[in-house]
This record gives sequence, structure tokens and C-alpha cells, in this order.
Amino acid sequence: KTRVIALANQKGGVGKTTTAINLGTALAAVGEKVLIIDLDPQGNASTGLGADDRSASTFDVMSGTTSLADARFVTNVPRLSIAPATIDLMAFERESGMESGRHYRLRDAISAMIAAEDPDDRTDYVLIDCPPSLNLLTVNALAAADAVLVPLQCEFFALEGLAQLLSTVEEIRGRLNPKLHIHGVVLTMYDQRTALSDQVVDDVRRVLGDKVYSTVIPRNVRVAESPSHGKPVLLYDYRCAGSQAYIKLASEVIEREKRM
Amino acid sequence: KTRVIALANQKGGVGKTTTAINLGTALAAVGEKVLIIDLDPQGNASTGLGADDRSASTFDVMSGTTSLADARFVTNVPRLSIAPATIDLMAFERESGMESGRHYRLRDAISAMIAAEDPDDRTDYVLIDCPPSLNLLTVNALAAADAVLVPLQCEFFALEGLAQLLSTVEEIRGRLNPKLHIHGVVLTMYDQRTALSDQVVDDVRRVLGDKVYSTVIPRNVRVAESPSHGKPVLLYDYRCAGSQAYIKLASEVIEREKRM
Ligand SMILES: Nc1ncnc2c1ncn2[C@@H]1O[C@H](COP(=O)(O)OP(=O)(O)OP(=O)(O)O)[C@@H](O)[C@H]1O
Ligand SMILES: Nc1ncnc2c1ncn2[C@@H]1O[C@H](COP(=O)(O)OP(=O)(O)OP(=O)(O)O)[C@@H](O)[C@H]1O
Ligand SMILES: [Mg+2]
Ligand SMILES: [Mg+2]
Repeated sequence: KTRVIALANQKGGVGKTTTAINLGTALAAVGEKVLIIDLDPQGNASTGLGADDRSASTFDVMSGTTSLADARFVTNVPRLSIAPATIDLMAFERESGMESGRHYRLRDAISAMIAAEDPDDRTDYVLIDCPPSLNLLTVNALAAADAVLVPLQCEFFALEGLAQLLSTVEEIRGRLNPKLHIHGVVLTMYDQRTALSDQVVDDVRRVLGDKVYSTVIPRNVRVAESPSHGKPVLLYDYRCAGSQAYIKLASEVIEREKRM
Repeated sequence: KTRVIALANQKGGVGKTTTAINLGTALAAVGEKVLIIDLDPQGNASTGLGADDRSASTFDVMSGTTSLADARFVTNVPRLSIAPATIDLMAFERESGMESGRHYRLRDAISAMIAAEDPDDRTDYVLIDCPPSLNLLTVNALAAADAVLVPLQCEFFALEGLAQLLSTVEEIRGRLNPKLHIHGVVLTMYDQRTALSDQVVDDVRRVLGDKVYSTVIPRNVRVAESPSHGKPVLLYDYRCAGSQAYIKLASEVIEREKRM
């Protein structure tokens, strides 16, 4: 069964895109078929994967003029494809107005794709990269997802938004998507040189317990360099600490999936 | 004359809030009277300044139930006050619907405050901290501002959104606010240990020339630690590289103001 996971956190710059690209790549590396849906008008996930052709984009999918199957294409990573984003996505919320089905556009597009897929070649994971806001695009992602994976930077301001995000997930579960749950929280940009990182890690583990993945993604410059080469860090520098952490996260995600 | 400056960049986590808090503090330290308006529902600028009383907030100001003069209060920094934000701000865009004056709510609130001030004790600088999105809150800030100060993280993804932000500023100047211009671009979280930072600095200076402040804000853990103490870094650790950089930025901002 295809699993749909939204990467969401309204706090900016916490590693949503970096996690979508590199977790997606690590899952593909162990044999899973993965689709990344770029739902951020900035299109960082598309750029980070070298997706230059944006003639069909997630804006077209959200406005119903293109199917998800037609908008997606394979990246330079085997078994990993992307539905790219363009700046047009900024207009989606205004253009959809008060139309009653506006919260389910993405869910319906994903269901149609899954229904049309060959059962022997189906997509195993759909990862949705969300913008840094709890707007209609993120609501669409939460309404479409089986679960939410929350990247959380090991910094003070990042903690502040967590309570709000968790209550928004509750609200979406109540109103739009009863199956939605928290897949897990992944701590990102952990810097062992600073006491601040350890404080945040301790606080988050104390409050959220085993909702927090045991894998922690370290701050690692190779991770920040890789998008400028249009490659995930696993292709750019397989041996670096960033790549190894995302490989570990992928196996932890798969492990959790087995238990759900 | 009171100068209104918006801190905007739709890319998340680039240092908008950190710059609003610490540039505001540095301007106050040299004798300017400063008001920070927190326009981000996350309320990070309010928390970073220890603003616990949010009984009156910028949401009340935007919906017209409270004046800006009544919502603002002094922080623990002399000559620096804040109009704090609450999560209610998330509802502003939906609640304002298609009302014709919705883009000018903040501009009108700031004008009313300035008009009512004692000329011998007027606010010198108003800094508006924007959310990571080009939504109606950010549009209000751009419509109200004399100029935009763009914090830009020394990372690859941060470059990608710059062109979009500059074209949005053009659009706002054409449609809503003919005086709006770019005050400058400040490079943040510069890490001299990585080649990536230098590449971004070189690229940005080559493309934007002297729009870029000569002051570069270094990545400095004391800056990231200070909000957890509810203090700007200038109060938390005056001698650290982060504080010194923001003091330099403040004198550069004042210098540019003289030339405008
Ligand atoms: N583990 C890491 N080590 C070093 N740099 C990182 C790491 N993870 C992310 N970064 C860098 O930090 C910045 C923010 O990450 P990213 O853009 O993935 O966050 P985001 O949450 O998607 O941001 P936005 O809120 O704008 O969508 C990027 O420049 C990225 O390259
Ligand atoms: N010069 C610096 N050195 C070290 N850390 C910094 C520096 N500037 C900002 N930070 C940290 O980086 C993170 C992002 O900064 P900040 O929250 O100010 O960005 P922002 O653009 O306001 O984010 P958002 O898009 O969510 O509003 C914060 O945790 C902050 O403490
Ligand atoms: Mg992103
Ligand atoms: Mg901020």
C-alpha cells in the first residue's frame, strides 16, 4: 500500500526540503519507489533534485489541469521521481476562493494516481514538501497524508512553533482527515559543539518521548552544499555524516511503518 | 521623520526575526527610539524580547480593535518597544476576505500612531518582522514600509527566492506603495569555515552590488542562544561577534538613511 507522508513545520528553515530530498533518496536507495511532491512555491525540492523541466507542475495538479501521473518525472536517482513546483503555486489559495473541495485537491490527485498505477509497480512512498506556513497548501498536504513527519531544528525558536503545529494536526484529524497521525519528529542541524543543541534535544525527547526518531541529523556542510550541484547529499558525498544519518533515518522510518 | 522598515524574505529561517530584534536593539543603543512590530503568528520576535504580556497584540491592531499606541509596550531594552504577535494573526487573511482596504490596515495603523505622537518624543524607526511567506501580512508590511531590509542566509536555497522577492517588491511599488525601495540586503549566518558561504557572498555582491551592506553577520552560537533568555544578543553577550556585527549594521543603516 502506498504511504503518503507530509513534511511539515510552519517554522522556516528547519530542514523540511533537505529531509524530503535526502530521506526520499535513502528510501529509493533501499529499493522503495518514491515520489516527492514539491508543494512549496519556492521550488527548493525541485531545484535540489536538478528538476529543470517544470512545464507541468504541482500548480497544474492542484488546479486540476494535469494529473499527478503526467506531472511527475524520474530524477537522476533511480526509483525517485518528483512533481516539481513553480511560483504559480502562490496563487492557489486566492484562486480557490471558498470552493468547498479546496482542501482535498491534493488528496484526490494522489488517489487518482494510485488507482491508475500497475499493482506490480506501484509507488511505495509519497513525500510532500510543505511551505513554511499553515496555509491552504499545507492543509492540502495534511488532508492527503497518512502521517506527518516533522523536521525540528535544534534551536530555541523551533521549539516555540511545535505546540501550534501539533494542534493544527489535531484539528485536521478532526475536520478533514481522521487517519492523520504524527509519524515522528526528526531533530535536524544538531551541532555537538553547542550546549543549545543538547538542551533542545533533551527538551524534545522529554516532552514527546518515542515520537522522536532516535536518528538525529547533524549540521554538516556537505548537506548544505549538495543542492547547488542539483544532487541529494547521498549522491554528492555518500560517506559524510549527513548522508549516513539520512540512511539511518530511512531504515527507522521503514521500521516504524512495519509496526504501524 | 519616522522611518518604517520591513524585514522580509519568504525563505524560511534566514534571520528575519534575529535581525529585527538585534538591529532594533543596536539602533536603540545609539539613541534612536525604536518600535518592533511582530507580524509573524509564530511570535518569535515577541518571545526573543521577553514580551510575555500579549493581552493586546498586532492581530487586534490589524482588525482595528486596538490602536498601535495601545498595543505597544517597552521591552527590557531602553528606547525599544514591541507590538507583540499571537497565533490569532493566522486568521487575518481569511477574516479580511476581499475587503478593499485589507492591504492598508497596517499602514493606516502606523500613520495614526505617528500622527498622535509628541513631536519631541517620536519614534525614529519602526521595524516590521514578517512571516516566511508573501501573504497578506507581508503585503501589509510592504505597503506600510518606506523600505525593505532583506536578510539573506549564506546558503544556496536562500539565493533561489531572492529574484521572486525583488519582483514582489516591484509589484507592490507599482500597485500599493510608490515609495517602497530596497534599503539593503544583509548577509546572515556567514560561516568562514565553509566555501559555500564565500560563494554565496561573492554571487550576491556581484549581482546586487552596493545594495548589499558591507556588514556581514557571522554564524555565532551566542546569537542562537540569546532568545532562550528572552534577551537580544547585545544584552546577552555584548562582546561576541554577533553583537559586534549588529552594532556595525546599525551604524551602516543610519549612514544610508542620511544619504537617502
Ligand atoms: N543537516 C544540515 N546541515 C547543514 N545544513 C543544512 C542541514 N539541513 C538543512 N541545511 C541547510 O539549512 C537551510 C534550511 O534547510 P531547508 O531549506 O531544507 O529548510 P526548510 O524547512 O525546507 O526551509 P523553508 O521553511 O524555507 O521551506 C538550507 O540552506 C539547507 O541547505
Ligand atoms: N547569526 C546567527 N548565528 C547563529 N544562529 C543564528 C544567527 N541568526 C539567526 N540564527 C538562528 O537561526 C534560526 C533562524 O533564524 P530566525 O528565526 O531569526 O529566522 P527567520 O527568517 O525569522 O525564520 P522564519 O522564516 O521562521 O520567520 C534561529 O534559530 C536563530 O536563532
Ligand atoms: Mg523548504
Ligand atoms: Mg522569524
